[in-house]
Amino acid sequence: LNRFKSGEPVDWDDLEETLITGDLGIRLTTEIVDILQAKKGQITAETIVEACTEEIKSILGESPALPQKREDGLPTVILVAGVNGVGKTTSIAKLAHLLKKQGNSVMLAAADTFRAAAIEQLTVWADRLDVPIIKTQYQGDPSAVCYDAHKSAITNNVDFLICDTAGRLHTKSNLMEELKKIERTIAKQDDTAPHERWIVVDATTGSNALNQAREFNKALELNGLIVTKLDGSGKGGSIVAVKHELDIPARFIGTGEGENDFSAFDSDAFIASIL
Amino acid sequence: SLSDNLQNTFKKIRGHGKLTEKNITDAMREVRMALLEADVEFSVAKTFIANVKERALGETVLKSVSPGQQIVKIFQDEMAALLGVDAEGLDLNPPARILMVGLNGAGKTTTSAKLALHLRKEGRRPLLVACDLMRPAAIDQLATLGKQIDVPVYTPDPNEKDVLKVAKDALKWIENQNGTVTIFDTAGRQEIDNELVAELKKLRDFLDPKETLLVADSATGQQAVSVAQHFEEAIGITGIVLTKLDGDARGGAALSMRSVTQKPIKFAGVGEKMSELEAFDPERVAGRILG
Ligand SMILES: Nc1nc2c(ncn2[C@@H]2O[C@H](COP(=O)(O)OP(=O)(O)OP(=O)(O)O)[C@@H](O)[C@H]2O)c(=O)[nH]1
Ligand SMILES: Nc1nc2c(ncn2[C@@H]2O[C@H](COP(=O)(O)OP(=O)(O)OP(=O)(O)O)[C@@H](O)[C@H]2O)c(=O)[nH]1
Ligand SMILES: [Mg+2]
Ligand SMILES: [Mg+2]
Repeated sequence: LNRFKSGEPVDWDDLEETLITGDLGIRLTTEIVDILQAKKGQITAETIVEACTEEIKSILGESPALPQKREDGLPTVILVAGVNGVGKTTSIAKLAHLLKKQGNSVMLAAADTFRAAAIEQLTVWADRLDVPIIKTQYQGDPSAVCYDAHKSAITNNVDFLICDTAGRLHTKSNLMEELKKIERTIAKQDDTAPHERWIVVDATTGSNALNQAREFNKALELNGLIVTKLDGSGKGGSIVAVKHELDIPARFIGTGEGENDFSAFDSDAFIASIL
Repeated sequence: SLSDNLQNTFKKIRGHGKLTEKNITDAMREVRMALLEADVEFSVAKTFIANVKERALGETVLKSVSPGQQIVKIFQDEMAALLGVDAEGLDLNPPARILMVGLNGAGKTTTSAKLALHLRKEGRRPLLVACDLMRPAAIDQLATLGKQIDVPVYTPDPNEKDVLKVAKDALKWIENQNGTVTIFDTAGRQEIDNELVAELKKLRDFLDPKETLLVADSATGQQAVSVAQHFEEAIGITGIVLTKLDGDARGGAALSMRSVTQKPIKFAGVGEKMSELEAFDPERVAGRILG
């Protein structure tokens, strides 16, 4: 951005290109540029970055608190969903590691019973992180796995139960119905569960992330989002559009393939990388 | 849709004479919106529009068609032509080796198995080699898929860390198989991860594959150019496979990757099943991008 040329007018085309190439999408970009342009003369090349940061920050809102342990001793249940290959399983491993480091007890439910070696993949992580895992045989019922895991988590006073699910395209209604069934099943032993219902989004995905979030939101009433692969070239700007339209806040970011490549979402750092 | 928007823009104009410069300029704004909404990369969209604008200026408005419809048709034709050029098959001259590369989660492992099944249905004898030593249970994943499609899979020791050693051992294993084409699955990596790209370059140089296919998610956004360019420059790709086209991604990444590498998009992944691999259909994707 032509940002540090003192006294120069704002290069609005440059700003537009920056936001579009950050995957905020043309619609949201136009909206943001219009808002900033409406602040007549108040913004210069020197202050455009700050002004744009503030605008995006107001869309992203306050970062929600980290997932909380329940006061009644029942497990906090976190259901993780998203389209194929975005990083659900790996993010669950990272989250389990983070929560465990904070002194919590964590359990995993390997409810992706569909994809080849999905159960094995999460099992490797569970063994590495020394976290208990509940699973069934390949092609078993994902709802049943979650039910059994929930039962075990309750019995064993586990603080956090994290449920992995199979990747699924939001356009496949039968798969979205399966996801709703998983959610209903989790509610059977605790009608407030699942307490956290998150979508995982890939930072290199473009506008389709909004479609994904819309449909997963209809199915689960999402209250969180994880954006992965921010160690790559993807800026993850699609999550701004998701927050803007659906008010689903980003909770965590993935920055690599290891269990420590994970941190709470920080809007300042996120926006700085886009601008 | 773009067609509707353009029809509105040109409601009053009917067929006679040339498309005017104003017709074209008005239409360009709508088309640019459509391309960017379809996730075509920013500079690729700019270049594409400029090129098509040239052609559109020479056209006559046909009596039976509105200028808006005509402009859409010009764009669709140009795009299908750009996407579909030289979409030939695979170079399978012996030793026929296909190297599958791409970002994390793009669909390499699944596509490797689908491609093996496709080749077997063509009467060839495919083999699969698991070269992903990074991802937990990646070797299991390829082995499981191989069993499902009845294709032999070379599975290294999961504790092995040296991918070149695995490749060497795989070549020895291949000598004792009765295969006619071998597909090498590799670990996902980010195109800007220099270390992992360098590792891939060493592997590519060692295997000297006839085909190096970039497997890419059709929902890839603005980084499509960076992804395609980096892989092309580092290891040279011979083709692209776009995956997850069974979703509703507009697919602008197809135009971006194709424009920047000039390499053909050879296949489309259209589902999770082993049978769900198709020849890439440029007309259908062009229609999808323009909406
Ligand atoms: N570089 C990088 N890779 C990541 C990140 N998160 C996940 N991955 C990788 O992305 C690939 C897919 O991750 P998975 O966890 O299997 O994704 P998934 O959503 O569970 O996939 P499906 O279950 O098949 O839908 C793996 O290679 C992971 O190591 C990240 O933050 N950075
Ligand atoms: N719906 C759909 N899913 C697909 C398609 N191709 C692959 N997948 C799914 O996408 C996810 C990722 O596929 P993988 O084959 O594991 O991807 P990968 O590139 O090998 O991943 P890494 O090795 O971790 O980089 C899996 O859930 C696959 O089933 C496709 O064309 N359509
Ligand atoms: Mg998974
Ligand atoms: Mg793989």
